[in-house]
Amino acid sequence: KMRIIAIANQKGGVGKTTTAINLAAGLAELGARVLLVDLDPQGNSSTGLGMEPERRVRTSYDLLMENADLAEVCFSTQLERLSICPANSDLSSADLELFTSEKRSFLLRDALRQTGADVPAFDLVLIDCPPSLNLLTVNALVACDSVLVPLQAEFFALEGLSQLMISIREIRQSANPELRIEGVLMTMVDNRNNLSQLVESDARDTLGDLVFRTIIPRNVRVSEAPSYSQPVLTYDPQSKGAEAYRQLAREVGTRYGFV
Amino acid sequence: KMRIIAIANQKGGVGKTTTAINLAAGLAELGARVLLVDLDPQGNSSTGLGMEPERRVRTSYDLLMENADLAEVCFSTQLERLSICPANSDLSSADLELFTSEKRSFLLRDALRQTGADVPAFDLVLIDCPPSLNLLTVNALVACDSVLVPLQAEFFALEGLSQLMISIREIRQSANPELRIEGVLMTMVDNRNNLSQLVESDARDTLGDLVFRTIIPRNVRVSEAPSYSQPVLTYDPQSKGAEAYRQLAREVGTRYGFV
Ligand SMILES: Nc1ncnc2c1ncn2[C@@H]1O[C@H](COP(=O)(O)OP(=O)(O)OP(=O)(O)O)[C@@H](O)[C@H]1O
Ligand SMILES: Nc1ncnc2c1ncn2[C@@H]1O[C@H](COP(=O)(O)OP(=O)(O)OP(=O)(O)O)[C@@H](O)[C@H]1O
Ligand SMILES: [Mg+2]
Ligand SMILES: [Mg+2]
Repeated sequence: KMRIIAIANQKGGVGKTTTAINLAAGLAELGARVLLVDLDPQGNSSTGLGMEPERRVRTSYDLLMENADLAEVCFSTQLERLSICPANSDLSSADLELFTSEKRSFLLRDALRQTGADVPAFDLVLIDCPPSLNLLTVNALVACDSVLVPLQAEFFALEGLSQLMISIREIRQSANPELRIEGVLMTMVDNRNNLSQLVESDARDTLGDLVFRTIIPRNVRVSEAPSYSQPVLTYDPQSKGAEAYRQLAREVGTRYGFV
Repeated sequence: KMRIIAIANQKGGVGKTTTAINLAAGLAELGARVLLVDLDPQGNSSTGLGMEPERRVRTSYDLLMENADLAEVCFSTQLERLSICPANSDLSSADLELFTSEKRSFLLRDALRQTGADVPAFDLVLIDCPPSLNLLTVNALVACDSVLVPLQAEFFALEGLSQLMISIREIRQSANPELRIEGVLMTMVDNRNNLSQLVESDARDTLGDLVFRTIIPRNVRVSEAPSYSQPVLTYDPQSKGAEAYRQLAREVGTRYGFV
């Protein structure tokens, strides 16, 4: 069965895109057939996987507006078994365009659950969400089986978590009863400073086992990789960042039979 | 004349809130009467200035929905001459609630331009925007005289800049002909790594004098300050972060006669 994991947090800059790209690459390395759906008008996941802006003629916007089938919006990347459904700024008007549509919250769910001969077969779909709780993120939370929440080891990031948990519970009660939390991932952790450690221990106290054992350290190689249009896993495979994301891929992959 | 400066960038986590809080505090230190309007449903500016969630009974949401006058939503902070118009998660439904209103883009502009005996007198109003180009940010771009754009010294942040500049131009042509760019502020600059320096020199090449002379270094005291509900200027006045934000306040303050 194809699993769909949304990568969401309305707090900005916490590592959603970085996690989406590198976890997708790590799972593909383990043998899974992975699709990364870029649902952010900024299109950072698309850029980070080498999809130049002029090649984004069919995008996740077309999927939502029902102008294209899933097969038409999936493109291969430089990595084996990893495909991308790209995004561009067309997505930023989706909120208003879909405002009056009855099924506006279910469009992505229906698009990803298409079956048929020409629909590509994926084992895992990851959805990179924008930094808000708008209609795009709602579509991802309705479409997915579980949510992975990147949590930057910073004060403001912790503040936003309760708001996100409320929204997840509301979606579970209204539109997606099976919605679970895949886990909360500590990102950009800097062991040299107190704040990081305080936030991490605070998160483990309140969230317990929901917090992944894997921790992603702050590592400049991670932030350099997108300018070379590749995941850190291939840009600098021996870096601390690459090792951490490989470990995360094993932790998630074990749950779905890829380890 | 009261000046209104929006602090905007749809890329998440680039330092909008941190700049709004510390520039507002710096300008108040120089003698200006400053109002900080929190227009982000996350309410981080409100938290960072000590406005606990239970005190946010009148917020920027009430201002947009025309349920309250400006005087009713301004609250004093621990800093002399600095007031806050707080935000909470009510704001996240504003987009959809205001969708059908004719004047939906002009609500904040009209609210801030109220005159009359009981309207508080401010020299400068700063608006902290959410990480998107939605109706809340559009309201800020229509209401303001100029936009200050925090630019994190990272690859993805540079990518989003052109999209923001396009939106600013669109607003100038449609709703706010006077709209200018106050400046582009380099934030979280880490001189030890190449990427930071590359992004900074790239920004200066393309944007020239629009880039502030002041640069904000990455400094852990800056990210600790919000957990003590205060700007870094009072939390650790001798820190590199505090010095940089004081320098920014002087650079902006000089333009409006506060230095
Ligand atoms: N472990 C890390 N070490 C160093 N830098 C990192 C790390 N993870 C992410 N970054 C950098 O931090 C910035 C924010 O990360 P990213 O863009 O992935 O966050 P996001 O949550 O997707 O942001 P947005 O809310 O705008 O979508 C990026 O410039 C990224 O390269
Ligand atoms: N100069 C700095 N040095 C170290 N940390 C910083 C600095 N500036 C901001 N930060 C931290 O980086 C994180 C992101 O900053 P901030 O929340 O101000 O960005 P933002 O653009 O307002 O985010 P959002 O898009 O979610 O509104 C925060 O945890 C903040 O404390
Ligand atoms: Mg992102
Ligand atoms: Mg903010």
